[in-house]
Amino acid sequence: GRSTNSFNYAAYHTFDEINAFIDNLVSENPNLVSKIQIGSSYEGRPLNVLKFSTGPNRPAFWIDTGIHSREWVTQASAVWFAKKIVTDFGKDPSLTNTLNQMDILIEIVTNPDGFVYTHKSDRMWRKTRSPNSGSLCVGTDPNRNWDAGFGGPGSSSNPCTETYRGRAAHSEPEVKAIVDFVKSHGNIKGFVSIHSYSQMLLFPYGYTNTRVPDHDELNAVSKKAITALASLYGTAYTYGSIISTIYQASGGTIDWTYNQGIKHSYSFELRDTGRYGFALPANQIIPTAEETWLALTILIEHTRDNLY
Amino acid sequence: LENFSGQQVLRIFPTDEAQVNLVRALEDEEYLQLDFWTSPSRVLLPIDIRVPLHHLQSVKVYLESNSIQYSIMIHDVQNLLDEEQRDMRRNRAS
Repeated sequence: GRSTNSFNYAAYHTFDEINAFIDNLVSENPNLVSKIQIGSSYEGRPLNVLKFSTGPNRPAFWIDTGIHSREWVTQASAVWFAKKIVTDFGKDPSLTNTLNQMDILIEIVTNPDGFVYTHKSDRMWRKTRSPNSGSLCVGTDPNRNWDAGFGGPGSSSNPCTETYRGRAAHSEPEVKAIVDFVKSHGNIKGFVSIHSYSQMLLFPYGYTNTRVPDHDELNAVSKKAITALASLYGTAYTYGSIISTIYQASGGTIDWTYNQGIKHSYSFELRDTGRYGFALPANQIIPTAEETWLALTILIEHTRDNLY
Repeated sequence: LENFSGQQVLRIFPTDEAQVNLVRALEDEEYLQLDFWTSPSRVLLPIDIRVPLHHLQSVKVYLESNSIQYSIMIHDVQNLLDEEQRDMRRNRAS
């Protein structure tokens, strides 16, 4: 079988290829990497989380990508992050320090049904693929389905829209699986949900104008993170709370994680404001992943050094 | 696999709140089958919309008649996706 050293990180891959990568990474690094299946999608596909750990009962930092299936550069970047971690552990002092204190968790394909659908049917599909009773329209926006301002402005009750919230909070198995995992783990201290595109680093809230108690800290860390990101290729990001930077969005992931007590909750909107949108060419995968990793490192280090 | 030939992505630059609302009003016109890649939110933030070929003309007329600035960010979505598919096949072959 192929090794992760021969894997092409500068290309887009199918769900099966990514899962084969995950299994190879685990088998090549048995003392550092394991795979946890936290549940199954509506159509029965595994929801796999990579766990990078050097010891038991550690606090953890969570990263998920691909919750909106058409945002292909996010899943591809997470594959690169995973390889970066195993490559740099033991060499990079900061990452090694982190992994000696904390675990890193990465869910690469958070919406597998939608992702497979983008490969086989409709490249522009964003939502899950669960049916909606009483409607011909399929799918729920998994970033409007969380129990945080659920059903408020900035989400839709119409199953035919891209921001349909779902019949109830956590109705989507892809969302419920993360909810249950976060609650059962109980020691996740940082949470980043990665989207594309618009080049933004966002923190709660999206469903209300109320400032989170940790606003100033999250704002300062965000500024530091996007400065690090821009240092590589000059990619300009904006940052701030969701509602003040982009728009009101109810039922969003990181509003829920913040309300669960995960103070360091952020959301990325990766490249591209330039010319391609969701159809970002594969030759931009690695530059995007490299610059994003610099920002993620700032978020991870701040979480590691400010455990609560 | 859905074909997006002839579909364009328009990048719209609303210069005031009224123009943001005029673009937002398009979201409710389901028959236009518009795909908002970035949503109308605030003035000066670009709004990207994928427009089916058969509604391109009417959407452009609507924008121009309301003096709303726009550019064509992607002239043919399918061309980009064809390249993406070719790239994936090349990678698999290698």
